[in-house]
Amino acid sequence: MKQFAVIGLGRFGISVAQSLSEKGMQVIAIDKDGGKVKDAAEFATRALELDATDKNDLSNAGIENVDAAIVGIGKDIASSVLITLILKEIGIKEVISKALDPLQGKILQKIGAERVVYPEKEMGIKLAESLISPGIFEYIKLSSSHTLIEVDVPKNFEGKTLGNLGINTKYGVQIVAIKRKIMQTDKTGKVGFSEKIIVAPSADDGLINGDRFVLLGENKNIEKIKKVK
Amino acid sequence: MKQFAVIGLGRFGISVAQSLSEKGMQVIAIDKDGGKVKDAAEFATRALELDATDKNDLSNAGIENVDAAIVGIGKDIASSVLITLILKEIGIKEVISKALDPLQGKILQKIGAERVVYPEKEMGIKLAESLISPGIFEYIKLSSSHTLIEVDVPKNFEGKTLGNLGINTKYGVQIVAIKRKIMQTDKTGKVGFSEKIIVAPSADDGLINGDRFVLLGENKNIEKIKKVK
Ligand SMILES: Nc1ncnc2c1ncn2[C@@H]1O[C@H](COP(=O)(O)OP(=O)(O)OP(=O)(O)O)[C@@H](O)[C@H]1O
Ligand SMILES: Nc1ncnc2c1ncn2[C@@H]1O[C@H](COP(=O)(O)OP(=O)(O)OP(=O)(O)O)[C@@H](O)[C@H]1O
Repeated sequence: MKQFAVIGLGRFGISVAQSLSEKGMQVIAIDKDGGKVKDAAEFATRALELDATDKNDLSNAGIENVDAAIVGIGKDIASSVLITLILKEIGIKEVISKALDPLQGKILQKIGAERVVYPEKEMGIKLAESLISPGIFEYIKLSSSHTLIEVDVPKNFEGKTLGNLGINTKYGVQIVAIKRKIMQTDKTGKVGFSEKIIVAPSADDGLINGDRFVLLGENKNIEKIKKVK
Repeated sequence: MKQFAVIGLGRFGISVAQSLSEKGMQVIAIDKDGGKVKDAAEFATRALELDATDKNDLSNAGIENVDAAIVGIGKDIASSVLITLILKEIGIKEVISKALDPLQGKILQKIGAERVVYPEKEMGIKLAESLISPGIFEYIKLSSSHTLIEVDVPKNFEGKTLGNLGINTKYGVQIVAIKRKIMQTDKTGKVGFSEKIIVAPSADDGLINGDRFVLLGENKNIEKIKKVK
């Protein structure tokens, strides 16, 4: 069972603490603001009200053995930097600190943060990617040369089998799976959808309207097939 | 070629604008702060200094035909809500608005935002996921029952071929690809690494120390193989 400490329960910090806790992890939540500590106490293993820039107080919080500590303090740069330093001095093996700007991030890395997170900037990048490729629901950059993506099946492929389409030979991409929405009517006549996944589809599997497929291949081949209408 | 408008060039907004622009999209960047407009002018197709709560000014900005408009204003709730409403009234087909809290998000949705983004909260969730599964470099929730993930190859699998391991039969998961770091020495004797990807590996492919594989399967089977040491 993994144990984490989250210092600074702002919107980012509280979200980290809650998500970890929901997945069954042990979370020690720390903040100088009693109200935030009280909220965290609802789900955290322990919730402590203390000023984390006080090395004594933080050392007595019993967090030396956590697998990782997350510093969710952005605006207060002095605190974010000081607390990150103290955590490394206490001996915490992995410290992840939030930063608002690259300069703050550089300082945090120099004093030992294993990882710096820029929530606003990173979400901006993520949103831009999903706006550029809206037919792409999920996307993994497998390496600098390969990509794995989930896309809408082009209109031209509908009603054909994978064997007929010869996608592997024609585009050089692997079809890892086909995702299909199955319409179901319950006994009250209400219509709903469930999703069916055909993993490692064969040449006889056909594609129908509304299908999405998960493709794997070299970037240039993925780009080629994305252009098919 | 897609066209976007970004209103509010805070850290989130500027990041969206920059990422879109880097990928070759047309971006109209808008802010009431001249300094931010000047920065955006470095890369945006057009950068306009105006108060976006002024319906006339915004209507004359020439953004009616954008594919989507992004409102990157969080703290100033009144502006964020008013601008989102004006954008829908101008007829912009897709409006994505940033929100700091669920209440603000609910209001934005009620007035027509197609999508609401919570950068701090969503990054918190994403960080928590990567902390819980650190050997998992990328993860796609393929559906409510299937997952696609990239994991370190367990020590016990090293030195064996996929045929011997019978992973498909034993765990019911598909090995979509093997990722391997190849050590290379250049002519100056300096050592570097490049990544090799074996797509749709065969039974004769072996696994070596340091390999990662990309697996696809039902959630419960993925959970089972994750526990293998
Ligand atoms: N020295 C400190 N000790 C403990 N908690 C602190 C300390 N300094 C700041 N905090 C707490 O950290 C939290 C976040 O701080 P801050 O507002 O600086 O960050 P933020 O980056 O704006 O947060 P958000 O994630 O909401 O955007 C606040 O709840 C604050 O009480
Ligand atoms: N009425 C308006 N018209 C145009 N721009 C505006 C208006 N109101 C705010 N802005 C701009 O939006 C930007 C972001 O505003 P704000 O600080 O409220 O958001 P934020 O959520 O804190 O931003 P960040 O993404 O940096 O966290 C600022 O650059 C500000 O000048």
